[in-house]
Amino acid sequence: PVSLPPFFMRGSIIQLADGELKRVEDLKTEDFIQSAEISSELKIDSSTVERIDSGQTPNAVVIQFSVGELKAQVCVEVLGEYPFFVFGQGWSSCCPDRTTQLFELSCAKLCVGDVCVSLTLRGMR
Amino acid sequence: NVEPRSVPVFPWHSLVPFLAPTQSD
Repeated sequence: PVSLPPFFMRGSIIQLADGELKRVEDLKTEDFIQSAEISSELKIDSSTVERIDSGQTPNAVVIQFSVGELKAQVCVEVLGEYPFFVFGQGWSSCCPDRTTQLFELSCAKLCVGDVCVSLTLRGMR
Repeated sequence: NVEPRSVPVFPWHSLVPFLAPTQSD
């Protein structure tokens, strides 16, 4: 079975780039944007959900994103309850009920057209 | 004796998927 990362559990302590500590459920879009602005290596990119399909294993989903200005097509296979942070909205997953059940993390339904926070490397050549 | 439990602190970027490198010029 695929394990889910522990940091999505409600109450998990997250350290922002400026050192500030916040609970995972309290994070805002601005926290990611400001942390990326400080980072010398990472920058925020917007990844738009283009398709959501069933994955190879039960509960798995394949999400196709269009990433950044170049609209690079990227597919990721994750468990349906894996949360993504949607700009201006917050945590969202394909199975928000399961996410809430597993992590006690309030979660919206991830839909085609949602714009998720993602990272890329700065100055990649 | 009760040993103090340390609370794990996770870096902000671990929550964000790393999707694709931006290919700038």
